[in-house]
Amino acid sequence: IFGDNLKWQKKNLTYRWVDPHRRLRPAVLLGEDPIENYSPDMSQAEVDQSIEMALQVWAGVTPLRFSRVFSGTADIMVSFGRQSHGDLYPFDGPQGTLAHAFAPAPGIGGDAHFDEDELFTFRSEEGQCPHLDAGVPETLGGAPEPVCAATGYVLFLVAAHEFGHSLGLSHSSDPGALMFPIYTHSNPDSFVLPQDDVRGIQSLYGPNPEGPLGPGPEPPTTPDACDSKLVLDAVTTLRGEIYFFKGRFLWRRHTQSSIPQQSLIANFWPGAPDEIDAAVERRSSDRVFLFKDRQVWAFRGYDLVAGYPKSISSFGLPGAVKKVDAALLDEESGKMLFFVDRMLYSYDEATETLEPGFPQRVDRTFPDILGRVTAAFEYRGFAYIYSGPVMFEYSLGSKRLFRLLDNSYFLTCT
Amino acid sequence: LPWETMPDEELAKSYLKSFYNFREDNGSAVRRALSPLSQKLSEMQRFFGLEITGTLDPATLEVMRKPRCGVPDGKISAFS
Repeated sequence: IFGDNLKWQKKNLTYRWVDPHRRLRPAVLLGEDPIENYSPDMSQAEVDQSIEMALQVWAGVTPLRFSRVFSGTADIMVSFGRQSHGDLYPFDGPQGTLAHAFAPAPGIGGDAHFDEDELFTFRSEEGQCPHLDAGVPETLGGAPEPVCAATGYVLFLVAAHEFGHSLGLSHSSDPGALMFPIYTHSNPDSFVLPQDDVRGIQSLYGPNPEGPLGPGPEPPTTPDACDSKLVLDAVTTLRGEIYFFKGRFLWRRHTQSSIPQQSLIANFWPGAPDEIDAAVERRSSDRVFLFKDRQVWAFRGYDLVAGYPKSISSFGLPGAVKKVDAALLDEESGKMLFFVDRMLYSYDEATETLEPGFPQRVDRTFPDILGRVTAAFEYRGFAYIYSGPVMFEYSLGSKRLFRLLDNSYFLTCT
Repeated sequence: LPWETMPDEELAKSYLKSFYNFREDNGSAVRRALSPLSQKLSEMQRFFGLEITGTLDPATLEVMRKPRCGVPDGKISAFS
């Protein structure tokens, strides 16, 4: 929340679309009705629906209620504008700043402005960026494109964030929060206000006295590296760093730094799935593979490799395998190990086939691992194999167990 | 200039001016242990959970290039 604890002192708030240039002209303020201003990228109905949905995000968890007015000054005046648009905080053209809003106060307080130079959309299919889904040729590299710039920013998501400011929320440093200052693409149809935002807004206004309208998903929380019971979805090396996956999130840690950096998977690879099953790096071809259910995605840097996602059968796994629990690649021997339930599959990178004698029980190769493997990776000739919050350190050459460790060994609690 | 074509240091200064109240010349003759740019970079890195180096490293630039809300992270209430 803002340092001055800024909030509205009433529960019923009004909002209105208005052209900000016109609003500042005295003639307009003296009675001439402003012209309503809509984004040229979307239909009027789509803009209306996006704004109403964005306000309902906050109404759903507080006593606040919103009603639209079509004349006069509303508490929350909403407009599209470009460059200098009358509030001394000019927009910057395409990309960069998408929108801004003012904290609760009379006058300009509560107002939300959207940068008309951005391409806004109602929704994108499947919460992904269609232009990235087709993949890019493997030879292309370079800097990543801004997230979904080619298909547009979902107005609902941007508006819901801005209305958080309009109601008194500052920025959150939780990368999973709606109030995190960086745009994160997600599917508006399945959006649920994260726990951090719920706690923030309810600290100002309290909960919705009517309670939730029906059974719905719990507000999502952000995984905590300091949680000793944390069970990671997957772990892999990538270009000299270690990546730890959990839900929608990943932590990346450079091996020469002790501080992990948390982000959303979608911010790295907009076409990648959340809640992956396994991840593995193949350094020889500079690729990282992400496994989920029966599919595998390959990325080179930020780019999806052409032809992916593919079936996990492309790694020789039989059709009976529904998902991979963990994977690691021993670059020295060229063997990719897949953990599936209590079984181990070994894929020979040279022959591109499963090794004879596999699958076999995991504890035949790694005798101390009796539980289900949840994640695994190779680092400096050692296999690090997770079973829940416990991590086994094996020499890959001798398969000898060296140490039992926990998450915090690599994923430090800061 | 569009953000993606700005030189790195110019991008960083522009970003920190917009979102961290960074001023290049504060008129102070007092010798500082850390330059104002470095201080503001550290502030930004702390907020985003980046490694606090006070320097313009690739991870920091990466965050600066991402599309974002225009309200400053630090002096947000000054708007009202």
